Parts: sequence; structure tokens; C-alpha cells
Amino acid sequence: FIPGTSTWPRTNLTFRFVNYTPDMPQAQTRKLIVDALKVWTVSTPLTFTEVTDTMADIMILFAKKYHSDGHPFDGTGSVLAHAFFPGPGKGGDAHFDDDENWSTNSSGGIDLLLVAAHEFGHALGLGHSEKPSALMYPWYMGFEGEFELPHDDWQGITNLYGTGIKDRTFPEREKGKVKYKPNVPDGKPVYPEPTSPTAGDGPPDPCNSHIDALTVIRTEIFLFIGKWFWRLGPQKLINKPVEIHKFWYGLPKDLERIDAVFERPDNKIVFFSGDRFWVFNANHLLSRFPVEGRPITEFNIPADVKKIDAAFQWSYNKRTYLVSGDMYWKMDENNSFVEYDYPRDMGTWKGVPVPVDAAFMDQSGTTIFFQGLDYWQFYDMKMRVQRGYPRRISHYWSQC
Amino acid sequence: ASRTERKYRKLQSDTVKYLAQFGYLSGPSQETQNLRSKEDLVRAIKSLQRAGGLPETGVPDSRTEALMKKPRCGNMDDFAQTGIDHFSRKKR
Repeated sequence: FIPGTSTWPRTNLTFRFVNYTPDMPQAQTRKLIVDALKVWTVSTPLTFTEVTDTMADIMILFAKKYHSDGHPFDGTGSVLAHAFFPGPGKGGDAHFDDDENWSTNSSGGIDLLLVAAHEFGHALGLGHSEKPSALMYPWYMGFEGEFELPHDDWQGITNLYGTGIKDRTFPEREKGKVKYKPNVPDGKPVYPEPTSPTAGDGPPDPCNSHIDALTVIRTEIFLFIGKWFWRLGPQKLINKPVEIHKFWYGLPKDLERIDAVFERPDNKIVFFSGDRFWVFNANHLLSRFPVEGRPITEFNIPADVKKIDAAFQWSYNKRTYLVSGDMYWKMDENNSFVEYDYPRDMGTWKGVPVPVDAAFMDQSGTTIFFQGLDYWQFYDMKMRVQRGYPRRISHYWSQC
Repeated sequence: ASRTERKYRKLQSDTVKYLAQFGYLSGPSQETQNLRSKEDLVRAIKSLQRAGGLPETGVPDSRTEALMKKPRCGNMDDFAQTGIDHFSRKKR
């Protein structure tokens, strides 16, 4: 058995059905899910209680294709389900691909009991096992007769929770580690509102403000906070702020903030705010481009994405990436459409906190991520943040 | 390219995608689907084949293709990286 990255701090856990599969009666689904949870309670201190009106540790969802996380399902066959390791927010949640033919036994389709028991293993903190006889083996093996937890999995779960373990508390998450987001009752995540200044405010202090967006345009860094932006040369010296609409002719005057921005290889500049985008040629909106912007769904971003947190070109492959919450997309070579097998989970960018406020490739080709008053430098070759980060934003600019 | 060649190229690209998706490739290749060396690819395929109980040929053969089509969990194979480390250590 292989332990995952986290365990629950207590053994009395809750679960909740977000919805049901149409493949069988609800009562049947409920029985199979409860039986799948029971598999993990034999000779362990774990207990599971169903809740119906609050968020639960384990949220059970049946969904097809894209379902608002970074792991879209793939239609019938191949990937059947996935689950998240323990933690707040989506941690512990189990998602089942509703394009599968879910059944009550292994001969008439995909056995929901078996798959659910496997996924709950992840939800409890177990990774995949290499043993084909283990429940936590990654490939679906089917099963005949009465299911019992194999020894390898029992060893795994008792290794994590013992047989009479006292409740523990989650250690404080270290700075720089991935932060989990809170959930709201409809199961969708919410993010804290940016702390950018509102209309009527003067320019904020760029050394001590959350960055909305930044990018390099023809060797200069353009830094956006609220209704203001700054231009910084290679020495990272901060110049006087300018109101966005007084320089970028064509952006709506009432725009509260820029969420993300990047420069395309053809020198056109793309701005994102909310679920709209604008394309500029130098500091003028492209002719015939609507002033109210175009919807980001034109890039094939799903309609439930209401905001792009960051856009950046990655020096490793020169491709542009868009980030929203814990999901990201790679754009095609023309920056006109996102690649077909996205979104993916931001966990790929190890150590990058979500949601990010901004990200960009600086003049030296280094990828930098910003959140709050901190920034992280990314180590491309190892696909993780550099050691020694986060650091304060004020250390990044020369004048702070 | 002949039909066989096209089919083989597609199998290779599907294999790299599968390896990246389920954690058999680390580093930037996980995102770019480019491999730093042929050795990395061979190592990753062998690790997948070992996990699937197949002969460790290091090439995407028909058995590997069948394994990649088998229904499975969408989570990464946590043992994949461990497997590669063991392999390297043994080799040294």
C-alpha cells in the first residue's frame, strides 16, 4: 500500500450525496455507497455519517466530462472515477463518471460498489497499490461473490488510522504549500474577493497591494492593481501610476480591475476581466472589437468559469497558460483556442498556491506566481516552486 | 507515412499522454508531453508495464496498448515515481 499526501485529523467522517446516477434507483445507489464506505470500517476506528444540509467531508458526485474541477471525465470506458485526498474544500470528495454504465455487479456493467470502495480509499488517504489483488490497484478488476477488504488495503488503512487512534488536528499549513479553498452549499468553490481599491480611491501602494495582473510588454513590466497600472523597466523601478482607461483606449471606463493580461507573439495584447476579454494593438482596442469585450467561452473555456486569475507564457515551451481557481488551460500555438484535453489541475505546478492572483514570465524568462503579498519563483525543470519561496512582493520591486 | 507507421506514431503519442496523465513522467514533460530523453520514456513505459503485470519491454507494444484501454481510476499512480527511483537505483 502507498499512503497519499494527507489523512483526516479525526475518524468520525461525514458524507453527502450531491446527486445520483440515472443507471439505477436512488435507493440502490445509496445502499451501494453505504456498503462501499462500510468496507473501510471493518477493524478500523472509522465511522461515516450521512448529512443532507451541510457540507460533508466526502461529497459524492456523478458527472460527465467537464465538471468544474481540473479532471474532466473522458466518456465511456478508460477513466471511471476519481477522488481527492483528505483536506478541506474538495478534499475527500469522490466523483464518478456518469458516462459509465453503473451496475450492482461486475457482470452487468461497472460495479459501483467496487469503484466507490476504491475511491473512498483515496478519500481516506490511500494512494494506488501495485498489487493486483488490492482494492487500491488502479485498474478495474471486477469481482464475484461477497467483497471483503484485501489484506494489503487493511494494512494501509490501519497504518493511517490505527485501531483506536485519538483525534488529531491538522497542522498549520506551511506558507507556500497549496491552500485549499472553502466550499459553498451548492458544491462549487468560492474565492476571496480581491482587495484592490474601488472607484474613487487614489492609487494604492504597489509594494503592499495584491496584484491583479502583470505581464511584460516589449521589455517593460506592466503591473495592474485596481483601476491603476504601473510601468517598470528592466531595473524594476516603479514609475508613477496611470489610470487604466486613460492609456488603454477602448476599455470600458467603469472596469474595476484587470484580472489577467498577456502579450501575444504578434504583439497584440489580451486583457481579461470577469468573463470577458479584449484584444489591443499597442494601446488601442482592435478596430471593430466590441467595447464590452468578447466572452472567454470563445477560447472554449467552460461557461461556468467567471474569471481568469492569471495568464502567462511559460518559458519552457513558449505556450500561453490561463489559470482559474485550481484549474489551468494551455492555449494552442495561435492563442486562439485552449487545447482539447484541458482544464487540468493546478497541482501539476507543485507548490503554487491557488487561487493565484497573477503570474508572468519576467524578462529573464523565469515564471513567477503571485498570491496576496507573496510571490513564488518556479523551477521549470523540476516542475515545482524554487526553494526559499514565498518571498514578499516588496522584495521583488527595486524601490520598496 | 504508411498506415502502420501512422498507427505506431499515434500509439507512441497516446502512450506519452497516458504516462503523463497517470504520473509516470515527472518534470516538465508531465505538462509538455515532450520527453527529455528516450531513456526516460523507456523507464516510464517499463514502470507502467510492471504495474500492469506485463513483460517489461520498454516499448508501447500491443499488450501495453490493451492495458491503456482498460477501465481504471483517474487518480495518478502514486507508486510510479517510486518505481522509477527503484529502477534507477538498481541499475546503478
